Amino acid sequence: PTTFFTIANQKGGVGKTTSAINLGAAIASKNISCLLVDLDPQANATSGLGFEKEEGQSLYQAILEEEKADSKVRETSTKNLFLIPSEVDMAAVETELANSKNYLVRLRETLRAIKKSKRFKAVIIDCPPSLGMLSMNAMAASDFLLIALQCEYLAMEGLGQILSVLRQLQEAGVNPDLELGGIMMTMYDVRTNLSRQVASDVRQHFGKDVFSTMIPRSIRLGEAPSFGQTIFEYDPLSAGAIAYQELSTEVIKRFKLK
Amino acid sequence: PTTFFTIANQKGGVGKTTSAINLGAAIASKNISCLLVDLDPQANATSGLGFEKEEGQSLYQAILEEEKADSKVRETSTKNLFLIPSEVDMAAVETELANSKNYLVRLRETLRAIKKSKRFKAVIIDCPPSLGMLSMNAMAASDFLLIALQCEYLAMEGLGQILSVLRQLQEAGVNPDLELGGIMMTMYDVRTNLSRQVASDVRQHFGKDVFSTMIPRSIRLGEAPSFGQTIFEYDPLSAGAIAYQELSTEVIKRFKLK
Ligand SMILES: Nc1ncnc2c1ncn2[C@@H]1O[C@H](COP(=O)(O)OP(=O)(O)OP(=O)(O)O)[C@@H](O)[C@H]1O
Ligand SMILES: Nc1ncnc2c1ncn2[C@@H]1O[C@H](COP(=O)(O)OP(=O)(O)OP(=O)(O)O)[C@@H](O)[C@H]1O
Ligand SMILES: [Mg+2]
Ligand SMILES: [Mg+2]
Repeated sequence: PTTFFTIANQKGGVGKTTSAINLGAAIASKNISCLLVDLDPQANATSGLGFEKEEGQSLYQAILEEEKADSKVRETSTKNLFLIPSEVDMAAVETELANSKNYLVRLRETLRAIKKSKRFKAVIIDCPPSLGMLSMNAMAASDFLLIALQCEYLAMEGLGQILSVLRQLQEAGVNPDLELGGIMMTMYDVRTNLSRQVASDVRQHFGKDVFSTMIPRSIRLGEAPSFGQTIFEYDPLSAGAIAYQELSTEVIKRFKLK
Repeated sequence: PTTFFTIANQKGGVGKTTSAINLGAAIASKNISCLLVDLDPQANATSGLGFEKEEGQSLYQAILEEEKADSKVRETSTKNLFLIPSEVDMAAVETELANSKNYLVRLRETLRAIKKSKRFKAVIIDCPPSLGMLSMNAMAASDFLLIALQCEYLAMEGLGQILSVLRQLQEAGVNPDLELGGIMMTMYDVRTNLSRQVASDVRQHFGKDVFSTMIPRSIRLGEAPSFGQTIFEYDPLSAGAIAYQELSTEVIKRFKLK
């Protein structure tokens, strides 16, 4: 079967895209076929993997006209890693879907054929920094929600909100099987009290839900996307590369991807 | 007269809220009355200034029912700095306004009485990480757009988009007087090539539009909001506090606030 993951958090700049790209690449490097769906109109996962932003390459039309997503899948420079790119027009989905029927499950319908084909073992959906139509559609289409959480105070503020959206989607019957897959701690800076404090608070609250691997703050992770490369292509021995490899081992084990 | 500023950037986590709070506080410390409007449903400026999130304290009702904003103004612990708080319900504005008439100038109408009263010399509006209804309303209500730009590659990606929204609002006659007020470089890390590279690229492209003050990456700026304090209350001699004081001097001069 194919397991669908949404990486979300309405707080901006917490490492959603960086995690989608590098967790996806690390999973793919272990011979597990992985599809990345860029659902953010900023299309950072698209440019971070070296793609230009072209009109018509995203799921925008497919979501609005209830078409299939298959033709949008592209190969990336990483073996076993595939991408459905995004584009600026995606932003229009937020308002255009607002009045249509079954507006929460449009993405799930669009990705249905991909799910049935079992072509990929894992699908990871990168979301914009909001809890609007796009992120809700991603969660409605997924088996697990992965929350990227920066080790800084402001990052904790919004956790309650995204977890209440998760509960609403379950209880409303939109996606009763959706579960919290885990919390990925990102930009952990071992030198600061704040990081340590936040990390220990989060573990106290969420226990086993928090992945034990912490992604360190590492400038190489910030540099890699400017070359359109994953961290494994850019600097495979960096602290960031090692951390995402470890995180992928945890994710593969927890969700039995192999 | 009162000068209205919007701090926006659809890229998340680039220092919009941190700049709104601390630039506002620095301006206020120079005896210039300043109102901060939190337009982000995450309400980080609200909690960063020590306020609880309470239902009904934001402009949500006032925007939808075309009422005045005056009664929502609160004093903060910083003299001359006032706040209109936000709340989670603000997120509903994105879809609820979509079908109403004059949906782009609703905030401008709500703040009209505040503008006429000349009670404040400067009004700073903090925006969510998107270019939806809330950010468009903020830009339609403002004299100047201030873009917070993180000194990292991914942060440059979206500049073209927000500048094209600025042009559209001007050319459509929604706000012909809106200008780009400046670009604030945030989280500058002098130790990394990436920061230096991004900063020099941006200055090459945008010249005088870029403020000469760069806000350094400083953990104290990340810690202050967890105590509900501005950087001046938390650690007035930190690099972050000094930089925001300097930035405020530039802003006051450039826009003749004194
Ligand atoms: N572990 C890390 N160490 C250092 N920099 C990082 C790390 N993770 C991400 N970054 C950088 O921080 C910035 C924010 O990361 P990213 O864009 O992945 O966050 P995001 O949550 O996807 O943002 P948005 O909310 O805009 O979608 C980027 O410039 C990225 O390169
Ligand atoms: N100069 C700085 N040095 C270090 N940390 C900073 C700095 N500026 C902001 N931060 C921290 O980085 C994170 C993002 O900053 P902030 O919340 O101000 O960005 P934002 O653009 O308002 O985010 P959002 O897109 O979610 O609204 C916060 O945890 C904040 O405390
Ligand atoms: Mg992203
Ligand atoms: Mg903010």
